[in-house]
Amino acid sequence: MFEARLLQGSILKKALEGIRELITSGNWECSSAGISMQGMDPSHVALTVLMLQNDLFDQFRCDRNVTLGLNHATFSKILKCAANDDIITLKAEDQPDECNLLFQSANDDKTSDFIIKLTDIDQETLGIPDTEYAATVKVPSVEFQRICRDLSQFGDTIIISVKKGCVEFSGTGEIGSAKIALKESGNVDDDEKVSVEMDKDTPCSLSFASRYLNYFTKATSLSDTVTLQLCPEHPLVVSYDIGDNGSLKYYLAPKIEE
Amino acid sequence: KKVQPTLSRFFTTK
Repeated sequence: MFEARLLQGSILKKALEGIRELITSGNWECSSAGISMQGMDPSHVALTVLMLQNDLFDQFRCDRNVTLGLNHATFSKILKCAANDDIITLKAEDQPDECNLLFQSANDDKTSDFIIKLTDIDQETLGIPDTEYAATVKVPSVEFQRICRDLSQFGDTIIISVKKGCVEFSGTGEIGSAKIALKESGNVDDDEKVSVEMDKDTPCSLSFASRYLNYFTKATSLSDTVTLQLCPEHPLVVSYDIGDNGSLKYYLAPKIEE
Repeated sequence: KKVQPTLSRFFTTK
């Protein structure tokens, strides 16, 4: 059987906020290592990869690998019934056709029990090649969210450019253009700071669909910082860490010259 | 003019 108890149930609520608008349903793969889910948006432009390692849970048992085929709209509706400080337990049999969700209030005076029916989902899994990224940028997640929102007013494309000590976001459209630059801060240990790491100090500039970047920022509440990894002619990686034991990552194909 | 390719251009299917 499979049983996973998450003291900080809000993590699951926040993670699903970052998933549900991009992927309608997905296979949540449960193994002794934890829970993982990957899926592409219907246009196959963005890949979402969620990893929740077993250490994230205060109780975790998975005797045999279990696949939970979940409709994310339904999953989200049920998770909205949980309070932010509820403890959430997921349970399933070995070859399940349903998954049990148990919500316990922090002071244990209320328990809610839900059953979600599982669906068979036939989806392809993508192999992500090991890539040496030309640039790795860490910025406050709220700042990234704001920049994506602000630049979306100018057009459907956001250009991300990294040069030594600086990351620049720009957009151009019929109403005008915008350019927002963030400089690297001195002390990079602080979550409020910006860090820019480059391989060989070669500037890197790529264009992305602003619509998808805005979908990714729905995960902002998962982490104070977001990491962007860029490489010429490669998908952008946008990562939100879930403490030390999980992550929600997005891969977005760049717009390229025809 | 820039176009939007799908991820299959960059990633392989397992």
